[in-house]
Amino acid sequence: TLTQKLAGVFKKVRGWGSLTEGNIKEGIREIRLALLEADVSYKVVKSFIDKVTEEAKGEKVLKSLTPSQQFTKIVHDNLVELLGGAPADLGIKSGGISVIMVVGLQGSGKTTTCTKLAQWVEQNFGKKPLVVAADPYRPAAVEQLVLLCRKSQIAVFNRENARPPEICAEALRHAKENSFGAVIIDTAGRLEIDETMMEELVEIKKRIDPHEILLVADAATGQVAVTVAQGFHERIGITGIILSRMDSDARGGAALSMSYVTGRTVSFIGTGEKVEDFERFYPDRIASRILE
Amino acid sequence: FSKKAEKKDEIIPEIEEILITSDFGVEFTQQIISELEKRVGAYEREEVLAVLREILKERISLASRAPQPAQDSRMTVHLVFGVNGTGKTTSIGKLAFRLKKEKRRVLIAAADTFRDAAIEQLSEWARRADVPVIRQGQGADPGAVVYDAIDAAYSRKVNDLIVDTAGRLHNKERLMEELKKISKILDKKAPGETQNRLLVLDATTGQNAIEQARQFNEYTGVDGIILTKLDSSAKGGVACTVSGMLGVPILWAGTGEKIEDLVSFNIDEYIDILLS
Ligand SMILES: Nc1nc2c(ncn2[C@@H]2O[C@H](COP(=O)(O)OP(=O)(O)OP(=O)(O)O)[C@@H](O)[C@H]2O)c(=O)[nH]1
Ligand SMILES: Nc1nc2c(ncn2[C@@H]2O[C@H](COP(=O)(O)OP(=O)(O)OP(=O)(O)O)[C@@H](O)[C@H]2O)c(=O)[nH]1
Ligand SMILES: [Mg+2]
Ligand SMILES: [Mg+2]
Repeated sequence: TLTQKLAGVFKKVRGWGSLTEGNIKEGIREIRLALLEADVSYKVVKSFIDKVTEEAKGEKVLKSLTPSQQFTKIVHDNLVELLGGAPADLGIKSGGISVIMVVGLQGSGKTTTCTKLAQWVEQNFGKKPLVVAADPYRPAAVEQLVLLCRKSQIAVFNRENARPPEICAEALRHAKENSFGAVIIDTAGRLEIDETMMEELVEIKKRIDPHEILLVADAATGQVAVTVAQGFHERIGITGIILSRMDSDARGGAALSMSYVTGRTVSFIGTGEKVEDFERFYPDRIASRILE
Repeated sequence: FSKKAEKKDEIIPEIEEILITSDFGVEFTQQIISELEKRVGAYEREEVLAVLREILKERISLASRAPQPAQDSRMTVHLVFGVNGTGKTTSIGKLAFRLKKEKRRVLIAAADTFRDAAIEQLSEWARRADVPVIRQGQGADPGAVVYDAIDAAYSRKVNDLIVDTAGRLHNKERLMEELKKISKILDKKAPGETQNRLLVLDATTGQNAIEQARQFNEYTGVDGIILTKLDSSAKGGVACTVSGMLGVPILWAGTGEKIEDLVSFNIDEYIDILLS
């Protein structure tokens, strides 16, 4: 683990003031390797390292009796800060209908997450949720969402032979007429480099003016995490991130990359395929996972 | 002499960045770089890239080194597996379409009896590929579906039986045991046939793909890799690391969501795109 490696780097350092430039350099190198191995994107690692290096050369470490512990603390605290500090919440308003758009790459877990979100909103905010099937492309996508929602007694809206922007606009009207408190939109998976599909999201956003646009990403996402998050954020503005499949043994460095480039935080994690496998995200847990 | 060191200081970090951001991983990148430093003379850009290409081709298992199909076997059984959402079901539709165009008799087995609408999704792809599907109901035992499918494959004199399985995380022991059981049924009930264990990897996945591959190799063995979503901004470098590690080729690449979007993986074209 990184903590052990840092202890190894500093074990020969004894006593106050005997820390060298060389020790610090080696410690920084270990941190860089650990972050890259945890799938944090290259350029994010670079800026993170610059910040940590500056702090590592400061008073606290140089004068510390336990430099490796101080070092580890600097890394841990910076990770937690980058990940948003405290756990974030959903932007559910007390009055009116809260509209949440769920977006992301193909297969990232959006459809499953929409059902989880709906149940969460109902149980934690007391709002009646309406899930919208806005993916007319993937074979049996609508069936999948309908089955998932039916299993959990969640209302679902779908419209045959209509384009996603129209489906969403109609769903919003339906929600108003039937006193729903929240509308959760399941969109088709798409590449951030696909102009036509990104334009579709822009159009949906215009039609329904969402309060939250949540990017669902696989916890095991690699280096492209930063490019993908940036792509979605620049086009439609991400308000939060959900990391799916956190029940895998992936390190989850993608969380850092995506938070860094969007300035948003991971608010929830998916921890399984069932509707209840959904939890709030705690920054210090991922920080520990990365430092593992 | 210092001019060479200057050039080296420019190009080596650049190569390192290309490999790491393409998901080759720190360890594999370091191995490639140290091999590069051994072989390169002057650090001229052209030469460095040529040597890099050589090294990559050596380390990534090529399809030509894949085991040859069994001698008098008419049928190939393809078991397709991988973690959730990687593109297994879609890739099976594409593969069936392609094999059917090559005039082979193809049959698909819907052995993902767990995920909602998985059977419907696969059946739609089979319809598009004009290939029959052996299916039972949601919640049926996947082993039972496979059992039926092999009977049907023999009676219909099928050339390719392609088995779709539920996505499963490699760290879920019970699910991995289930897959192992399915694999054993295929071995037992189609003993003389060519058995192809295909691991589907998503090009957007990071280093976790290495552990995925290790576990699947442990439970069922891996004969080839299908690398999906190469049309994304991801390079899928970790699949190359896996290929080298397991000694198995990347057989197919998924390049989109349409039925034709499957290509034979070509290492030269891949490296061209990587270094472009
Ligand atoms: N283990 C685990 N599996 C998950 C989780 N979330 C989703 N899945 C699985 O991941 C796969 C893909 O999930 P979907 O919800 O279909 O993903 P999607 O983003 O809607 O996919 P597209 O619509 O094709 O883009 C399915 O097999 C899900 O059951 C999770 O938190 N843990
Ligand atoms: N862009 C792109 N998308 C792909 C590719 N292959 C599959 N997909 C998409 O990825 C998503 C998931 O595909 P599936 O075939 O359902 O994946 P799966 O592995 O069967 O998923 P589970 O059965 O839930 O584990 C779908 O939206 C597909 O259209 C590809 O090569 N490129
Ligand atoms: Mg979906
Ligand atoms: Mg599937």
